[in-house]
Amino acid sequence: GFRKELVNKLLHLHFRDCKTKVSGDALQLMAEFLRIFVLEAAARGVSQAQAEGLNVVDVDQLEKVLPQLLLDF
Amino acid sequence: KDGLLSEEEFNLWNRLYRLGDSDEVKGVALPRSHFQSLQEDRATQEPTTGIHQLSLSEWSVWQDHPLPTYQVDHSYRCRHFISIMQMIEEMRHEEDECSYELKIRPFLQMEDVC
Amino acid sequence: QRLKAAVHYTVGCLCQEVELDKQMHFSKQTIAAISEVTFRQ
Repeated sequence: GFRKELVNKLLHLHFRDCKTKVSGDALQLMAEFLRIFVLEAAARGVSQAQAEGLNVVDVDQLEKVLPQLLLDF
Repeated sequence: KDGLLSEEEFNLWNRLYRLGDSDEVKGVALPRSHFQSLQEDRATQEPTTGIHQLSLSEWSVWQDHPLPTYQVDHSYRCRHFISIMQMIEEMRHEEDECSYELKIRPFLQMEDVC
Repeated sequence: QRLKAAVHYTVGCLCQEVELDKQMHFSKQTIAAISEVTFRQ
């Protein structure tokens, strides 16, 4: 999954105050959220490819599931 | 320790995942959206050659039914979106009269809007 | 860019898990697309 240090750096990209701290629990939760997001995107892409009888998930299959995926998160 | 890639991981990324000049698609981007109705200063981003711009509207016709999920169910917002797309699809084939307007007009009370 | 590369790498590893689980293959472009969307998310 996502390393806590990486998640911390990603969050800090958007903080106005660089002194903002994020607790370990919050980092762990965010890392888990990102992991679930990626797995969900991948799995839905697979679902779409399988429905089309393909064995490769290409960008087209991801684009088809993208609107609903983004709305679900 | 800093959360970034180690040398080994970097080499793996470079070999397996990195898109480059030898690839037909050199990169993927999700275009930024903006509010059409707001007067915003926005620099129009010209699409770069070889970069695939992901589209949220290319497959809009497919969004009139819920697509399968895995571990995360569809949100209320998503279900709302799907029902609107469904309504749009049904209305696409209408001629002259609008069925939505016909259904809702009997309930209009002018004192509600004036 | 280094942050994006780290995210891309992690996304690639997670997609690999899904590949093994579902016996499917992701194109490089699809992994890049999921990575871009995740970074923006």
